[in-house]
Amino acid sequence: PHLRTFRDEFQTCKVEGAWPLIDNRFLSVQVTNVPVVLGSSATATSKITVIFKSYLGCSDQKVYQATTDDLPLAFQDGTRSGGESGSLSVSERGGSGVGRQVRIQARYIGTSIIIRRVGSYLTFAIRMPEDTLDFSEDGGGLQLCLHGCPRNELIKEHTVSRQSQRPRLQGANTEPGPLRPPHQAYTVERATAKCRETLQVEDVYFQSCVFDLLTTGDPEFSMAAYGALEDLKALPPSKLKQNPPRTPPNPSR
Amino acid sequence: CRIQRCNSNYVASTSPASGLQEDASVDVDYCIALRAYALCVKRQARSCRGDLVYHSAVFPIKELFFKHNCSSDGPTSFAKAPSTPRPAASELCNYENRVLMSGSAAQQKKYAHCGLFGD
Repeated sequence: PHLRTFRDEFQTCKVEGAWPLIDNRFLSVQVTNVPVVLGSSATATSKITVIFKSYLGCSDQKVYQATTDDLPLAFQDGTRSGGESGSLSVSERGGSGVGRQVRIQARYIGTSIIIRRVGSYLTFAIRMPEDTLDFSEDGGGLQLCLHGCPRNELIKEHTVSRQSQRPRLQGANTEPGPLRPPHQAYTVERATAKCRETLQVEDVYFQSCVFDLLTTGDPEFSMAAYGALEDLKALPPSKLKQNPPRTPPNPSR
Repeated sequence: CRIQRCNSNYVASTSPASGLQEDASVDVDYCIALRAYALCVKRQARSCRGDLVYHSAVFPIKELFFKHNCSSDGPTSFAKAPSTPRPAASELCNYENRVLMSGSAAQQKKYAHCGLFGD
């Protein structure tokens, strides 16, 4: 799958099997990725498990799990919220968005999560306060969201090429090779045109869309990048909103 | 002299059961509890003069401010009602409220984004 890390790095990784996205004192997120096309190293996410660790005075431990067959609107214990004054809750996210979406809000740790089902795979997006992440932690703890993909799992880092108008994947094979499925349904031109229907700016999300169509030949995949961009807009990296400081009325005025 | 009430409120609001995270990176709630305690003890000065419990309570407060890096000015949400055991759960269980209550530190707080999609 394509990964945007907390440090705003963009990568495409293999990471087949179960991998931790996040694992800190507040929550753990693990994904299971499966091959998309026989013979290709491209994988996509078929299961996401989120464990909210107990936070005294606010919430007990809660587990949420989604698979490509089931995107529940509740935690595994059947509840839809937890803790004091609903500081942890699961809700359906409506709107014109792509595929069915579930939103999980953990207010006590300032964290929001969106999980979507796009076609037969899942996408994940999270926004967390930087001071709940342990950036200083060494690469020992495997956390794809924090450290990106392990080198040997990396398919390629995405950079927008300056020379050509057409998006290129750095180091991508231009001839038919392992990245192209046996039944190639898309040429670069057709994939580019298809992705341009939903993504007008040729950025890394656009590149990811083209990559997905070239490697899977599955038109549903063109919506995964679009959905991920929608989630980025819904959960933007940003400064904490400051309420305007209340200035005491000036007695002289 | 009601120094014992100050002590019990302070213990209640800073015990693990109160929801304060010992290792939380944002221990603004602890500083609120400590400021409320200092205010409560200060108010007992006249009526507790000569009371050993009172003087043993006054002594470590300065040390605690220094140890926990708490500023002596700032919200003491217990101040209005010393009997209030701890900040309301809705405040404690809302990261943004906690951070905004911490005043100066809020400016630096930022959110980070991670996404996983496609193939």
